[in-house]
Amino acid sequence: EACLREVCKVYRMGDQEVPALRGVSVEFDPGSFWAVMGPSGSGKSTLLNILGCLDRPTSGRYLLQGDDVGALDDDTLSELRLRRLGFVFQSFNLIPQLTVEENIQLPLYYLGWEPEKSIERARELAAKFDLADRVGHRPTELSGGQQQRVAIARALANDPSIILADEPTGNVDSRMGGEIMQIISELNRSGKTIIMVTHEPHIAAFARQRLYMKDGAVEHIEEGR
Amino acid sequence: EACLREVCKVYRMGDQEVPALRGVSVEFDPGSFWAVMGPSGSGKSTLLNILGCLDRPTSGRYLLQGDDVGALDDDTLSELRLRRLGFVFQSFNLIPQLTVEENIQLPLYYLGWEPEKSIERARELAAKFDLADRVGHRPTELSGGQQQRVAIARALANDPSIILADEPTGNVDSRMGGEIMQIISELNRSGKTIIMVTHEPHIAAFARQRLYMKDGAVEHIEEGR
Ligand SMILES: Nc1ncnc2c1ncn2[C@@H]1O[C@H](COP(=O)(O)OP(=O)(O)OP(=O)(O)O)[C@@H](O)[C@H]1O
Ligand SMILES: Nc1ncnc2c1ncn2[C@@H]1O[C@H](COP(=O)(O)OP(=O)(O)OP(=O)(O)O)[C@@H](O)[C@H]1O
Ligand SMILES: [Mg+2]
Ligand SMILES: [Mg+2]
Repeated sequence: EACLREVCKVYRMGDQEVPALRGVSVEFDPGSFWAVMGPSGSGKSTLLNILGCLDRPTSGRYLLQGDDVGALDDDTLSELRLRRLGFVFQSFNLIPQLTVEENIQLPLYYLGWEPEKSIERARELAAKFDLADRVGHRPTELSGGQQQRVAIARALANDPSIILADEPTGNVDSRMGGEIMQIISELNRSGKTIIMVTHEPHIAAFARQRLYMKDGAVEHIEEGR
Repeated sequence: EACLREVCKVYRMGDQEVPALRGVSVEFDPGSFWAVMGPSGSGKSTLLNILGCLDRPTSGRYLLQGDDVGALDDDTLSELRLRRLGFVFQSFNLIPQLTVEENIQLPLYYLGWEPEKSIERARELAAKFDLADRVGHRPTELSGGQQQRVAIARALANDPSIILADEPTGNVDSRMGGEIMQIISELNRSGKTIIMVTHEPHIAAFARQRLYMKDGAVEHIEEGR
């Protein structure tokens, strides 16, 4: 479904270069469920950003559902992202001027959904994540874990086939973390591909494959739950 | 050292009120080490913000090292915060335009330190948190866990007597989380008061008291490690 071949990413700042990814080659099959783990700075978010078409590799190939992503222009890439991918950012990236409902609904606006249907969809997702009574509030009026749940709800609005989640339970308590993982597991059982970054072993235990990063490279992959 | 008496906090948004704290009374002794736990939205960050003098209660009393905080004006409160408290925010609150070094150094600038000494202090702290080779980079050039460590380093710059940390290990891997907790434990052994929010039981296990929040109130307190 998503195939990386010898992908490198180098960040350049003035004279300094930081090699965030060093020749990563991984194949993510349709319907698979991955946990990506590794020390801070080992390239997990960089990997997810490339998989999510939010950034481009410095070198290497990325095939996404048959398309060679490197050959696509930015507009096509944005369209691809909007239609097929759901992304939960490590820092949430909610729009502070928009309410909970408007944040969740944003992908649908860009997909051209009718306002009635997109409000319905946003409220359904808000309820799913225990936010039904907060839909009119702005991100600054929410707790850290509440913001995280808004970010997850937004990532699911377009019913993506691939869900990329960067530490989706980093800011929530264990009970809520378990509930989020039940929802994510349910989505996987319905056929969606899940690639999530986590540093929590009990969260990683929901995945069927675990990919360990170290210094920008794949250290090893484990199968099994 | 820090004493809360029947502290309430109500957030008002238009017609709606959210009671974030409901009559919280707790005494934090000098040199104590607390973990504050509880479900998402139970009032943990609100409690920390009040303890850290970043927000004022709606009602109730807060005594900090003998001072009645409610009787202090904003300038005196800012000075108190700068001199006595170190705060690690759940969302880091780094200044994007400043480098790692400049972010860490910011409290010292306000305390009037000489530039030579404040650079030395900032670099010492950067090294302590494995950031020595990144001091010239900006927050957007860092991973989530690296940003978190900058936030922790900044909170320690002024050598505060009370350290308030909101999920200080939420974005780092287990090994780095253990290293952060060793540093925090070491600070506690040197006499500092630690009040940290965490949802991770293995992080909470470093504390000697654990305060459980639920729906804005103290549910119970456990002693012992
Ligand atoms: N600035 C604010 N304006 C309005 N409501 C707020 C504000 N900050 C927090 N709240 C609300 O007050 C309640 C308590 O929030 P708080 O951030 O203290 O919870 P928390 O225990 O830290 O949660 P989490 O574990 O999700 O970080 C929540 O319902 C939250 O939405
Ligand atoms: N936009 C950027 N500009 C420059 N360097 C970056 C950028 N993003 C990440 N880096 C660097 O690339 C390396 C990998 O970063 P990445 O964010 O992928 O790590 P990570 O594994 O997600 O870490 P964490 O667990 O701390 O979130 C780090 O050294 C980081 O500082
Ligand atoms: Mg990351
Ligand atoms: Mg919080």
